[in-house]
Amino acid sequence: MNIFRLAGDMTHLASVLVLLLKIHTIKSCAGVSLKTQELYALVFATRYLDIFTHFISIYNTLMKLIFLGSSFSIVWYMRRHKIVRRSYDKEQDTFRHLFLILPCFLLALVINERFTFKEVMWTFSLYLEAVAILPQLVLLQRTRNIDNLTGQYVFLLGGYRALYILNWIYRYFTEQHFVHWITWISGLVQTLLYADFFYYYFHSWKNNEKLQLPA
Amino acid sequence: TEPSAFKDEL
Repeated sequence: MNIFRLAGDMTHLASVLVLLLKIHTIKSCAGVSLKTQELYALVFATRYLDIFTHFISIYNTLMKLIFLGSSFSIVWYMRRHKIVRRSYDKEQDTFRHLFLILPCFLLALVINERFTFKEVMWTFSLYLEAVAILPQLVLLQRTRNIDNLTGQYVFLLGGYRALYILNWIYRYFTEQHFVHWITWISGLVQTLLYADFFYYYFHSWKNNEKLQLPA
Repeated sequence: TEPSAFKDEL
């Protein structure tokens, strides 16, 4: 494992911890998109189908368990916890899951490396992860006051994706690998979706202003 | 070689 990959995973872990911290400690999920969280739960559930049958490393299994556990517990908090769920902006979080899930699934059926159940589900999870942040970005744009933790959560998620791209560049030059078009292109699309957010994030940080995305 | 990409990633 190279340094970019490790830094990427740690950033991803940090993003999840920031979100859980907000929800668990402040008992608020204001500004957090349940749609995005449900999509992530689906992403991990379909990607880690082989978690108990294909062992890679303790690190790998542990991280998979953390991402599965955290994504499902965030969804549970937002839907079921009697205090947390009251702070959910249901009226603002209107993005339709199916508009993302269905095209990703159809695309995975057509463009995959091998037409097997596990491989199609794995490819589907890559496509879906690429666009899963969209409901969250739409919600951020509608929310006038983005609190610090929500802003940091999205920033860390975007950072994780950017570090994964560096990781692939590194792997391309150091390992004997195929050109992994599916992983690369979906990863690139995913990272580009954050470009706009990053711009405004750095802008507000530089000017010491509250983060606000233009309508 | 495993044809499927980067299965060791998260």
